[in-house]
Amino acid sequence: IIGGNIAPENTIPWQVLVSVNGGRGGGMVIADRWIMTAAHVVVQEGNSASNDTIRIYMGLTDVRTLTMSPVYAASVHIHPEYNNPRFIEYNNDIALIRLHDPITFRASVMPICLPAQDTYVTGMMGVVSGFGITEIDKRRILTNKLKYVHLPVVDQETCSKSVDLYKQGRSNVPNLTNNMFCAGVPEGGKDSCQGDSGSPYALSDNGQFRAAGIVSWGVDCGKQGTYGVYTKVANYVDWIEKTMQEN
Amino acid sequence: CWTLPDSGPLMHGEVQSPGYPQPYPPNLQEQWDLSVPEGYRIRLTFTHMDIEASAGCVYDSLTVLNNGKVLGKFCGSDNSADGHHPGNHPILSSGNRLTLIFQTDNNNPERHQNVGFSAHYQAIDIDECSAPEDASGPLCTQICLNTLGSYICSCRHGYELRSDQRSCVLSCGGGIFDEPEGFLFSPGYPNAPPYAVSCQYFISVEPGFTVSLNFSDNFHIESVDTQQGPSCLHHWLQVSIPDRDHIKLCGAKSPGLLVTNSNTVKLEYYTDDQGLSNGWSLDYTTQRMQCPFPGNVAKGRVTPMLTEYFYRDYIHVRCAQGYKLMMDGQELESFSTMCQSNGQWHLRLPECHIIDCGEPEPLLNGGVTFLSGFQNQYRSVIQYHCNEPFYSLLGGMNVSSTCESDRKWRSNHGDVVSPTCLPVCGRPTQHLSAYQR
Repeated sequence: IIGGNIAPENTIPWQVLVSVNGGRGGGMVIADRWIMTAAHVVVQEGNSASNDTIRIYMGLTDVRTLTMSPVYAASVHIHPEYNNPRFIEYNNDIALIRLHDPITFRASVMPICLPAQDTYVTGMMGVVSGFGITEIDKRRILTNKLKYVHLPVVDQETCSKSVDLYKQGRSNVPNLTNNMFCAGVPEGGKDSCQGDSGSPYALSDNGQFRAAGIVSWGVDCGKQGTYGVYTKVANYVDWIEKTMQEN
Repeated sequence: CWTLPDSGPLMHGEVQSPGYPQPYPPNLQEQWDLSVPEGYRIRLTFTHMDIEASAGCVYDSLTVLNNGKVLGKFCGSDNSADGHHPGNHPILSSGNRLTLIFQTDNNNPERHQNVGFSAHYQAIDIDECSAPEDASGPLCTQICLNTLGSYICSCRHGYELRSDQRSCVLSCGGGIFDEPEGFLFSPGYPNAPPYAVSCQYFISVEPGFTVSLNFSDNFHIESVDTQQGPSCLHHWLQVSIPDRDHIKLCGAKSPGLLVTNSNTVKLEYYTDDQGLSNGWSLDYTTQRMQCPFPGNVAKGRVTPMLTEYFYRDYIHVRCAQGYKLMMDGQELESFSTMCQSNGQWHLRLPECHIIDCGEPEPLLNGGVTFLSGFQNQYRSVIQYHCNEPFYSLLGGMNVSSTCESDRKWRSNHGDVVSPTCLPVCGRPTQHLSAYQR
């Protein structure tokens, strides 16, 4: 998280750390047996990571204590239309992890609500959190503390233009689709970053937080004129419920 | 009627002289022993007789004997002047046997060849009843009935034939009385019997019923005044009831109603050959055996509720709502008991115990609180709650339920309660503070 703050305990209780073969990603609790994350966090070389390589940590805000109590995946459910062999196709970047044992919720572990349809309004402030890269004294470092930053939803057209601008100067810039939305500030300095993938972008609805987005991709982190791109969870509510029911 | 044996004396037959109707040979000595069944005599009728006639039948003759006694010695023919011919008169034996002896001498007259005789005999019933009395007196002391081949004795009303089948004694009218009600009286009642009596009467009705004796007012059995008071010394009526002391009755005062509480009673009436007792009579009735009042059942109801219960009466016990039938630690689905023939209920009454609904189903991520009641018993009230603020009850309200009579925890709406705690999402207990502006 670039430009944010360290999250006090119990403020983002749905945040989980997903560790896959040493790689760090994020996720969020959505039910007592289910974790939602980005597909690219649990896909390795085009295939779902094996269950025993996926470790999930929850309930604390410090990675050093979090790692003492992993829970394991019983099964991983990648969205069937996710296909990202060259790491430039992040459409449908969503996955569900089913846990072996149900979680008992408490102050430090609580599910985040799923969103209602079409709740994205440009300018709405959401909270993105994660254990990913942060910036201290203009140096990027990987933090062990859970951080968060408030970011507004960016108009889809503005974001699209930003992406297109970068495509002119770079190759292999992913496409922005309607299953994605952007969040960030045009002046930069606040953003999610590597290691935050899969983490929640939460919008508050009368004091109740809903999982509006999943940290997916972006061009650079916190740079002026760039925005973070998030999987639009509202488009997948049916798939999520179906997958949970069938499993 | 009775069937005569196949072999034995014939009821009738014929006797003919040797060679009849050819002339009989000389020097004959032929004998026939005729017999018919006991109780009959023989009637012998000659159909033809042609035996050499002589005075005294000294040459040829037919002699008829009854028990060695000569009934007749015959010879000659219908037309002969000499001889002794029976004519058309039958000869009757006194008993059931008759002997005929036919004798001829060594020559026969040349002019006339005698052919002998032909006779028919048949059994004739003896009227024993009209037989003269012998030293032992009449055949029957009261009534004699002649039968074919025999006789039977009978007695006038109020008497019965003794085992000697000849003499009569005053009838006791005793025996076994097994009808539910009846009438008994002593011999000759209301008059005194002519001589001593010893009579027994058994009243025996179905188990489960009891006998009551109701003596008529006209009661008279001779008693003897002793120093200790009237005593049933020579005449008495003894009433025997199982498992109770005998009751000896006498005097001139009727015992009235005697409730025996037993289904069997023995009455023995005795008078010696002296004194005078006019006797007694009674009606007996039966009642169903009474069982004790079954009592009441706490928190239950006994039906039907009667003032008295008798043999074969059934009662049922039902518990009040919220209670169950229990006996010896076992729950009963239903209960009924019957008043038995021995006057006891075949099952004692059960108890009604309050039901309980058992432990309420545990609620995952929640709990149960007892609001009222005791040990999950009927009408206990519980309330389910979820571990807030992380879980909330489906429907969002506290659910209270009551232990109902069907042993289920039910809500106020009558539904079986099976609450679920749903996770609360998206509401952290601590909030990200952003006071700086």
